[in-house]
Amino acid sequence: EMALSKVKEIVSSHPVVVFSKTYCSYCKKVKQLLSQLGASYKVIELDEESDGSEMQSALAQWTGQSTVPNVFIGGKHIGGCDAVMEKHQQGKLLPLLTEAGAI
Amino acid sequence: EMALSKVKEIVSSHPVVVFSKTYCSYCKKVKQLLSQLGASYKVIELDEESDGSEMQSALAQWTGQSTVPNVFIGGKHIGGCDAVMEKHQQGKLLPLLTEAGAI
Ligand SMILES: N[C@@H](CCC(=O)N[C@@H](CS)C(=O)NCC(=O)O)C(=O)O
Ligand SMILES: N[C@@H](CCC(=O)N[C@@H](CS)C(=O)NCC(=O)O)C(=O)O
Ligand code: FES
Repeated sequence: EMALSKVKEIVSSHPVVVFSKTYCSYCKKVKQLLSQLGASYKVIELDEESDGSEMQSALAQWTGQSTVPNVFIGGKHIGGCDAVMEKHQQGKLLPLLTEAGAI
Repeated sequence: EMALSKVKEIVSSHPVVVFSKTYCSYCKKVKQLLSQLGASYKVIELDEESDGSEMQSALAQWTGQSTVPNVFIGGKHIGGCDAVMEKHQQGKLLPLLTEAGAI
C-alpha cells in the first residue's frame, strides 16, 4: 500500500536510513555511532511522521522487524541496535558504510 | 498532587521499584539485570497505567529525572539505565539490593 512503497522509496534513495523514534535511547545509540564514524544518514522519526505507525507496519511486513531502530545500508536491511553494534564489533560496519557511499 | 503521593507511596512500600514502559529496551535491560541478580522488584509500566503520564511528571518533579527507566532501591533514587549499569560495574548494586532486602 502507500506506506510500503514510501518506505521502499526512502530506502532505495539514501545510502543509509535509520527508522527511529525521537524518545528512544536505542535509536539514539545507533545515530550516535553513525555520526561518530562520520557517516551521512537519513533519519525518519516515526513518532513525528503523520503516517508513522503505517510505516512501522509496512517495515514489519517487508523486513519481519516490527521494532525501532530499523537500519538499512546500501538498500540492504541490517536490523536493529544490537545488529548494528555486532557488525561494528566485527569490523564489518565501516566497510558497509564506505561501500554504500555514506562515508 | 495525587500522582506525587502515589509514586512516593509506591517507592516507600517496595525495596526496589522500576518505573518503566513496556516497549522500552533500556527498561528491559534494567529489569533483566535485576532478575539475573535474583532480586525481587516492583515494576510500574507507565504506558499501561491510566495516570502514567501524571506519574512520569510527578517523578520528574520529585527526582529531576523525566525519563524511563526510573529506579529506586531502599527508597533511594538511583537513576536510569546508565546509572544502574554503572553501579553494577562498580560492584555497588548487589550490596544496595541486599541492604534493601530485595535479595
Ligand atoms: N533488540 C532490538 C530491540 C528493539 C526494540 O525492542 N525496540 C523497541 C524500542 S527500544 C520497540 O521498537 N518497541 C516497540 C515500538 O516502539 O513500537 C534491537 O537491537 O534493536
Ligand atoms: N541515559 C538515560 C536515558 C533515558 C532515556 O532517554 N529514556 C527514554 C526512553 S529510552 C525516555 O524516557 N524518553 C522519554 C519518554 O519515553 O517519555 C538512562 O540511562 O536511563
Ligand atoms: S524506547 Fe527506551 S530504548 Fe527504545
